[in-house]
Amino acid sequence: KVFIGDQVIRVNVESEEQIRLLRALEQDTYWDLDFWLHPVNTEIPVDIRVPYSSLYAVKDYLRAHNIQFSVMISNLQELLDEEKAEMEENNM
Amino acid sequence: MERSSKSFNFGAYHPLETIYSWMDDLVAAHPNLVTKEQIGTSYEGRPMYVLKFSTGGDKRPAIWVDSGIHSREWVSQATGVWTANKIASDYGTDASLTSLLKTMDIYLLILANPDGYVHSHTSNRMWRKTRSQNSGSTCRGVDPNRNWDAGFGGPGASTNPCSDSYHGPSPHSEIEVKNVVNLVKNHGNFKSFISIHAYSQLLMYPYGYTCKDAFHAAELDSVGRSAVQKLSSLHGTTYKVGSICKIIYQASGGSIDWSYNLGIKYSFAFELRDTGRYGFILPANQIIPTASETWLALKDIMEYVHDHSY
Repeated sequence: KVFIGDQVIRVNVESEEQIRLLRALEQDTYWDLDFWLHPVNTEIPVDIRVPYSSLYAVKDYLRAHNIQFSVMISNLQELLDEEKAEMEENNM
Repeated sequence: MERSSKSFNFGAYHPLETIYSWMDDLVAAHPNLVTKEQIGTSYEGRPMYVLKFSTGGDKRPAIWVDSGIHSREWVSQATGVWTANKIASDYGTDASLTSLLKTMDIYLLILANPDGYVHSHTSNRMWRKTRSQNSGSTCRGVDPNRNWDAGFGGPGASTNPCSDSYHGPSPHSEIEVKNVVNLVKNHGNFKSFISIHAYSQLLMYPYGYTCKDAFHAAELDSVGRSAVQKLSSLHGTTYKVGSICKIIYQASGGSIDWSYNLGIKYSFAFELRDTGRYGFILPANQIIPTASETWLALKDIMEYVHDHSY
């Protein structure tokens, strides 16, 4: 139950500058971000699992730098709970 | 209780014990084709089993397939299970697979990182690495796909034990990696090495540790594009094809770079489908579609390897 409220956000990177800003975010360990897909080029999106405690700050950072993002998974724990329930049901 | 591999639900995620037990059922159902061989144990002492599909002979030309080296990528292990069953059940009815298995063997390591897989089931669904202890750090685990002796410690791998891409203290320091290295080297006749990952829909070939083209890049690209065409024909899933460095990022210490440098020309890595919405949490109802489309690509590569001996 450690992923309650965690979100996975997707950034469709538009420029080299945005890649640089996202890399800076990746280097920062303070927000405890989990990059599922890393900032590399403008052809591959960047997926970031953001802990609930860092959501506000991270979204603020992205907005402040005019980086568009969407929420790919709005509450990770909900999906994991569904996954677990399905596994238990299958096991029975 | 009567054992049966037919009652297994391939459209579900399973814990390690269930998969290991199912392997026994598969072997029991296809005793003349499938054997389960232990290639070593993991850091926490779990056995590592490879399924060998063989119709006889000793150290025949062989194809290596592993899945789930990154434990949280559950659809890869599930695809490995489905694929094992597919190979066993299609042998004797699928002409090209049957022909291939007359002269070649297939080795399939479904759980390439058993400790990590168990940890992802019991403690942390997002766990990616091995579970080894790192001297001088409270953080555990090494990225087993940065631990191979191929540009080890170079760009795209971390020196920080707390990072998800920590390369480890030395090449092949992880017992899970070393077990595969030993088997592949001792065998000495692998012609193809395929690693199955998730997600982001890519089919990649060497190199990752350098952005320079591999000597066989043109051929590998052509083989990859043909395979992806087959894959896409089933559900329309779109894949990108290219070298690791050019289509994702520079990453050193990866398995297919190691296998390629060892002389295994047809080295590929898959990143399976995610539909763009779920990442590592692909719903179980997509396991079979994922595995089915992946099989078309895998079979295409295997057929090419079979037809282009070297």
